[in-house]
Amino acid sequence: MFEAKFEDGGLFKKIVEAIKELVKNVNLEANGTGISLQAMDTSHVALVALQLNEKGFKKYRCEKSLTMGLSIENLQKILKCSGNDDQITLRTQDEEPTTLSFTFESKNRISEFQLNLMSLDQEQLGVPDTEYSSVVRMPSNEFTKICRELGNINEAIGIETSKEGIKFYVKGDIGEGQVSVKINDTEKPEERVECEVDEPVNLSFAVRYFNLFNKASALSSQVILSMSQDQPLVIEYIIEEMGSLKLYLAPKIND
Amino acid sequence: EEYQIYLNKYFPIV
Repeated sequence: MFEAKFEDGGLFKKIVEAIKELVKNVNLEANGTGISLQAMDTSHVALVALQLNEKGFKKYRCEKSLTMGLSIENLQKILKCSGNDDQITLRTQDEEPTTLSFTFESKNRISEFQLNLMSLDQEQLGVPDTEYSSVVRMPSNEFTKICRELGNINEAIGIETSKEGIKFYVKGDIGEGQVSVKINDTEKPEERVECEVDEPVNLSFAVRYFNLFNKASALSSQVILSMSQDQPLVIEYIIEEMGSLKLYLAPKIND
Repeated sequence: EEYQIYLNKYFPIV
């Protein structure tokens, strides 16, 4: 039997909202340590990796590892029947379940739904646990804003790191521009900008993926950008007390 | 994406 209860069901809804435009069908893996998900977007340049640890749930039980194939679109249809303040419980009974049960619980209403599961044959990628040469922490809303602004000018966005901070730049047909974000150690953790740069990097990415990744900014006030030269970047949103959502994007080749 | 590299190039399929 598998059972996982989110005290804050709104959080689960935010996670689904964050990934719904990146991935269509996903395998949700559950085991004794928690729930995880790994899926590539259809063009195979971006990867979504979610980890939710069992300690973050109000109630968690998973006697045997199981894989649940879900359509994100259908999952969303079910979640639309829940309130943002509901507690949400996911449950399966069988060892090889064909449905995933949902219980939405508020002060005055309990709703039950079953979502049909699918058998998905998905490639799993071995993502190495790497040390990145530049790690930047910055407000997630600021990163969202920069991507939106620079994305108007060109479809590719450059990222350059140095000991002084991080620079985003674009060069398009209409002209070019750059935004430098300065390091600060303000007392407000959500406004902090930190750069750990062992080796500077200069990389280019398709901004439209960043704009999709930024839907996850509702999960955390800070975003962590981890980069090494000529390697995929990782954009990480820490989900407080539960785990994290990591989004990987392959760099563009110099054109 | 003509000049975007696939992630499979970096991460092996397991």
